[in-house]
This record gives sequence, structure tokens and C-alpha cells, in this order.
Amino acid sequence: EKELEQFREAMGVMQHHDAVTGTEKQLVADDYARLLYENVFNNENIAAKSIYKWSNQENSTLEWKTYSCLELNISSCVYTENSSDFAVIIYNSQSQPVSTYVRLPVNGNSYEVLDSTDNVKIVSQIVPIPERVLQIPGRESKATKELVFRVNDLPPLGYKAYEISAKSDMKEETLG
Amino acid sequence: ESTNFIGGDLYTITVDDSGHIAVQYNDQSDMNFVQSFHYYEGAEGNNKVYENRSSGAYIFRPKTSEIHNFVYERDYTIVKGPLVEEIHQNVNEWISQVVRVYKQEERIEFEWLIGPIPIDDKQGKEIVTKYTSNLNSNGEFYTDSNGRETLKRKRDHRPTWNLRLYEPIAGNYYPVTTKMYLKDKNKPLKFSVFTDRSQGGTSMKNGELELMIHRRLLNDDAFGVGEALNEVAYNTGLVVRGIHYVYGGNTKNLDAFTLKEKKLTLELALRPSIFVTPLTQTNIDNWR
Repeated sequence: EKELEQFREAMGVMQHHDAVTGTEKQLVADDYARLLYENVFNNENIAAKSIYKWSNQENSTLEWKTYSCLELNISSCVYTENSSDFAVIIYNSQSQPVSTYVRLPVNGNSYEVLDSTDNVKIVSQIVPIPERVLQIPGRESKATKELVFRVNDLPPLGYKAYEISAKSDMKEETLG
Repeated sequence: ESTNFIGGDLYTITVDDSGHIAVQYNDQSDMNFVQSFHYYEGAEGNNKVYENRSSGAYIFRPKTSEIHNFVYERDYTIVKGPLVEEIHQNVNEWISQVVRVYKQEERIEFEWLIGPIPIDDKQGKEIVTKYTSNLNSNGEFYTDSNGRETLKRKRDHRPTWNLRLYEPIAGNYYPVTTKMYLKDKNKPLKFSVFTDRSQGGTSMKNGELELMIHRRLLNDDAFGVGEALNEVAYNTGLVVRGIHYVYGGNTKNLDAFTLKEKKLTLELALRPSIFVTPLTQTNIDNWR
């Protein structure tokens, strides 16, 4: 509740007409960015707890951390580009099923994507990130490619999990 | 494999002689459109009287009604694979885009990357993208304005009074929360653009949809903020990246067409959340 309350407060501030339209002063815009970042970052804990609950692991002693990738808009994610093996949980906030494509910034050239919910390997594709994106001021990512795969039938207000691993000949290079 | 187009079975998407993206529909509709980038120069004045008010955070007001074209670099690459086909295009030093078609999807994505907008010439600029189709829209277009009620707009016209526009560009710009579209006057054809954020849009010529995607201005507009809309990060102007979905075609089966449009709107506005957990070989079984 405490974490949610902070999130709610940030959402309240963001409904001010200046925040909606972008007519705030620059200093205020910077403060809005700070508020949004802090609260979306805190939301990771809420998300992790929800996933624990849904997977009936609420009382488990295993400690798993789930991370948000807040820079996917500039094709940057420290957790996917620095790991050769990672799990991805995709949550659908709509009240109807959705099929969509997911793009994750990576370093390797070849990956296996396992749909953990249905336990099947799925087709994926590596696409280069355009040079101009790599040059965005302030972007510190090492990722030069994106891993693309299709997520079929995400349940309404539910999630699907995927395991992603760099193919063995690529692992050393990716980790390196 | 050497190739100069993308689009799968549904479209033929190429870069034309002027560098613009040309799209031909491979169905019976005979629809086509061209996508291009342009800019307006922002008005600047001393704000003492209305005529001298500058373009700024609150208002869009171009200096003249002239839309400026870019000289396109002939610089693009094509990526094709089992899931997605893409054109990566550099328009100039600070405008580039990816045009994309996914397998099993009917939309065309335009993922634009604009900025930092250069201001060495001390001139504020407002960047737009234009989709010029072969539809005869008869001066009419539709915007979802506040995200709830889609309204019909008619160029140089207001429904309840006789309009005389002294600033025809600004006077024809309307809010677009998630979508705007055109319909053909004679054929059952519709052409829609979906946005990933609120933007301003218009249709200055029949068949055209125009959306503003980035602005950098050097004067305050005297409506209260007291600052020019000249956002800076990392010691340079802002870079923006965003997506338009373009979807159009025959509306003989209007229910199915509308349903697809509604799905696209939601898909772009309420994208799924992604959470990542790094794994090792020793903990992967536990994670499962």
C-alpha cells in the first residue's frame, strides 16, 4: 500500500494540465521526469510481488528480482544486453487478449526463445538498431541489435513468460 | 539477397526517386500513398500585439503558410527476416526513420527519430510528417480530438459560423489524441494514422494527412510559461522517437474494419509491460 500510494501521488501530479500538455517550465519538466522515474522504478517491487502471487510463489524463500527496462524507447536495456540468459515476463494491461511483437536490445547474433507458458520454442529474428539511434545523446547502451519475437494471445490482465538464451557459440562473446 | 522493397504480400513499399517512402497496396483497392517529412518556420515577434505573437509552447503559429521541404539523402538499407521487414532511412543529419511491416500484421509502422533540431540559423522549426494518399477526401478529415468523440473536420470551415482564416495552417490544425483519418468521397476507402502520443494534425490538401512530431522554438509566446519551447538535454536540443501506425483499405466490411482499428488504437496506447530477470544455468530450474 505504501509503494502504491507513492505511485498514486505521482499519477495525481501528472494530471495537472501543464504536465498533460507540456506547457510547464523546464525546471518543472525536470521535476516531473524525476517523479515519474522514481515511482516507475519503485513499481518494480509491486510488479515482482504480483508475479509471485500469480505463480503461487508468494511464500517462497526464493528471491527473484524483476526489472523494468525504462529505456526501451531508445533501444536500451542493461538487463537484456548484458545477459546471455534471461527471462522476460510480458504483462497485458488490456481487458482483452492481445498478440503483439516484442523487441529487446541485445548484443549477440543468435538466441533461442522459449515460450515458458506453453513450453515451445518460437521463431525469433535479430534486427540491427539503426546507426542514428546508437548516436542519441545520453544513450549509454552497448546494444547494437534487437531481438524480435511474437507474443501470441497474451491473456487479458495477465502475463506470459519467456526464457531467452544466447546460442552456445555466442555465449562467450555476449558475456565478454 | 539484393532487394529494393519491403511489404510482404500486402504492400510494395519502396523509396522513390525523391527519397520519399512510396506505398502501393497489393489488393483490389488500388490505394497508394507517399510519406515525407517537412517543416514550418515558427513565427517570432515581440508579443506586444496579437499580430506579433510568437509560436511557442501554447500555440502553433508558422511565420508564413509556406511548408518547407527537406533535401533527402539517398541513404537507406533494407532488412528482411522471418518476422519483420524494415527500411532504415536517413533523411538528413537529424531526421531518420524505420518503416516496418510485421508478418501477420496489416499495419505499416513509421518509427521516426527527429532531432536535435538545428537552430544555428536562429530560426525555430516545427517538423511534420505527411502521408499523401490517392483518396479524394473532399476537404474533409476526422480527428479523435479528446480521445473520446471522433469529429468531422472540414478544411477552412467551421460548422456554426462563416469562417475567414487569416492563418490557414494554424487555423486548420486540430488535436489528435490517438488517431486521424480520411474517407474517399466516391469509393468505400479509408486511410488512418494512429499516434503513440497526442499530436496536432491537419489535412491541407485532399488525400493528405499531416501530423506535427517535433518543435524547437526560440521565443516565448506570452501565454504564461515565460520560456521559449527550446528544450535541451546533454547540451543539445531534444531528440524524439515515436511511432505512427498506418492502416487503410476497403471498408465494404465496415464492422471488421472498425474492430481492427479499435485494436490498433489500444495496442499503441496500452502497450504491454515488460519485466526482465537475468538468469544463470544454475538458477534457471528454480525460476521455472
